[in-house]
Amino acid sequence: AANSKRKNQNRNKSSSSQDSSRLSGPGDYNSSEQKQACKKHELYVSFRDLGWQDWIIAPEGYAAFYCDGECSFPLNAHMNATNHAIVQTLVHLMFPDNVPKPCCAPTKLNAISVLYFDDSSNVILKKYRNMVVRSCGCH
Amino acid sequence: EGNFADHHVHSSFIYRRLRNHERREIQREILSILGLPHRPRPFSVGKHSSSAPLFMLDLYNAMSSEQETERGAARGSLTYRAILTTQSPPLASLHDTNFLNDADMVMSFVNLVERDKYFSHQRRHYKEFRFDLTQIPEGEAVTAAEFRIYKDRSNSRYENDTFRITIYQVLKEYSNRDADLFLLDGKKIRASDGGWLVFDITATSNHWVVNPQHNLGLQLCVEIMDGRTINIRSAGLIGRHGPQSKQPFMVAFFKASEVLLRSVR
Repeated sequence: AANSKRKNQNRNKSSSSQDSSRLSGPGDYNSSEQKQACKKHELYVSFRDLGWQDWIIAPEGYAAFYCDGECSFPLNAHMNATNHAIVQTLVHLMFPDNVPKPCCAPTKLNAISVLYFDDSSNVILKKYRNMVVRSCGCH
Repeated sequence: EGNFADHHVHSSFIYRRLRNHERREIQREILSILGLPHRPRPFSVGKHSSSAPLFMLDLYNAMSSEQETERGAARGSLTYRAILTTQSPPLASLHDTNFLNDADMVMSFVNLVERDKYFSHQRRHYKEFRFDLTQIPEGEAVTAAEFRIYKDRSNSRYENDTFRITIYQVLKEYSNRDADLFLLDGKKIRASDGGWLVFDITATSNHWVVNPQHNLGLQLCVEIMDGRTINIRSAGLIGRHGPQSKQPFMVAFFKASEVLLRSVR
């Protein structure tokens, strides 16, 4: 059922995208007409831009990253798709109006350390877990 | 924001500048993630060049490079050990660094009061230091604490002497006699030595966190070998009137005793 749905979907898409996807292999489903595949994007959170340089000593900011993109079949083109993502993709193909595609979200997160003054000018160095996206995948 | 526009044109939703209210919301969210009720407003001027922030910055750099290389605890231990050594040559004792690797949080405390005292009954010189431990975030347990004071090489008449430097916890104060004291730590130092002196005050810090009303501060006393106490300035110890980068401070290491749960808004 999933295969037939997929073929139908591809047929519909290719007709409206000047046949560009017809030439693509399974890993190249991400044609210019389609949304970019799920991947990690860089996003710098600047403490300086937030006007906090008087109390945050370090870092000046951090590359937080975020995950964005489409989770479409075949999921093995993506990094670290969960079993649930595979199941949800199949169900989405069967019921596209009722069930959304899996989400592109972090699979691994890193910690950062922040060094800052408190109200009493004591200095705090604290490690915050799960602050920086290390890798993205489909959930 | 400028960086986003230059390098990340594919991200349409961050291409524009944040509106003021959006910026405030983001600030509020980041403060919430950091576990802070509000934006801190530190009071002192020129604070970044003080001894405690400089020491903490060294720890921060060590932790950051450790996170980048991700080589695990063994390397971290060496890094911290190196910092303790370079910060304090040649006076620091090399601590067991396990608590440093395990620390979820490190906090330095500024000295709130420093009084030179000379008590006539016992003809005893000493100096008092106080630290406010009530600002420690909730859910953090002290695993180690140190009092750090800098000693310059002595050029005074004690140049060839050896000092015994002792630190006490003040248990009870009296108006007409010396305070009741509890001996915490002591070191024998040659007058010609210079560097950071580190005293272990872990037990006292734990006691003060649980019973803040018992926090009457620390007393530091310098004796020469015949038992006489001397003014700490004569021994080369740097107090409040010395350079910013050599001011005494306290540092404590914490392990999170509970998971930080963000409150529902």
